[in-house]
Amino acid sequence: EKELVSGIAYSSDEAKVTLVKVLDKPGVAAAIFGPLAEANINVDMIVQNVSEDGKATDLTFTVAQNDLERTVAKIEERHQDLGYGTLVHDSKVAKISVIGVGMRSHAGVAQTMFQTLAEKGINIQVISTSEIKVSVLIEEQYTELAVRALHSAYALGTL
Amino acid sequence: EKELVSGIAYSSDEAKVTLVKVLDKPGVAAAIFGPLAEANINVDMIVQNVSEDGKATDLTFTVAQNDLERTVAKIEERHQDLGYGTLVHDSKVAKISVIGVGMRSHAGVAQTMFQTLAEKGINIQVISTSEIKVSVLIEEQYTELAVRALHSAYALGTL
Ligand SMILES: C[C@@H](O)[C@H](N)C(=O)O
Ligand SMILES: C[C@@H](O)[C@H](N)C(=O)O
Repeated sequence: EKELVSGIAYSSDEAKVTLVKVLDKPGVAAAIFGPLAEANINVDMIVQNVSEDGKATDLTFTVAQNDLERTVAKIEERHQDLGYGTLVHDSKVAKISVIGVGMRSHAGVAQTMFQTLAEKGINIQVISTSEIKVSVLIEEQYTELAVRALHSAYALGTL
Repeated sequence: EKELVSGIAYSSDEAKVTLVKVLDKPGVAAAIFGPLAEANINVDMIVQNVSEDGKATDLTFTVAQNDLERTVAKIEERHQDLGYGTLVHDSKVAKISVIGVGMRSHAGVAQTMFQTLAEKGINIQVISTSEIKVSVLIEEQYTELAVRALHSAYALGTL
């Protein structure tokens, strides 16, 4: 497992935007990102989970901290059309990724990553994975603690 | 935007497992994936959004359909330790991904993808992104409809 992980990446330039209680019906996600694309706002992570009640769910995405104000304005001006409950944003987050090409299963890599963060008392706010990565959003103030702890957990040498 | 997308990938061999209302405190995510890693269960997507109330949130992950029974058993036997509300699973899902290397922003690619699915009346259950991809989970029965519609939306030629 340890040999699979080739590096730890992090970025503390991200801001998190969460639309709480968007309607869970076709067309809603498209309506959110259309205006952001037109305004040339760079969206990085997009994370949405299943809705529990089949009616509404939350949708989180990240933008560069410099784009947060524009993003919030663009979304809030269409609050009526989009029909979400509330918009919550937080620019004090950091994205931490564990990278491993050929990661056949995320379970082992994820478990080590999550366990390492837990041992440092760092709460995981958002999780997203790709074929070669496990990424989390944590509070920005823990960036260095997290990166150092993960470096040693995966025996990647000292920073 | 269209030239950025190089392909559409899909897999209907996945089953979705959602733990509803897991406690939102350090160590919970690690406790979920440890036993799955030990049992050599391949976990593909892991998606978790922020908790609204700071107390609990939902966590979804996917495994191969063949591993669903084992996975559910492994999690349910530790229901007390993990302290989640309920476990929901569904093997009638498909993962559809739009792939584009050099996708600077997900907003444009995502908007086209989400809009195309909406026009076909296909509801998006889960969303997750990586540097080169936007992936969604939809109902398995719409796999072919989705893949064909996305091929023509990104002018990738007919299937
Ligand atoms: C919530 C949102 O993803 C909705 N289900 C849609 O398909 O657009
Ligand atoms: C929900 C889960 O991700 C929890 N926040 C943890 O850090 O483990």
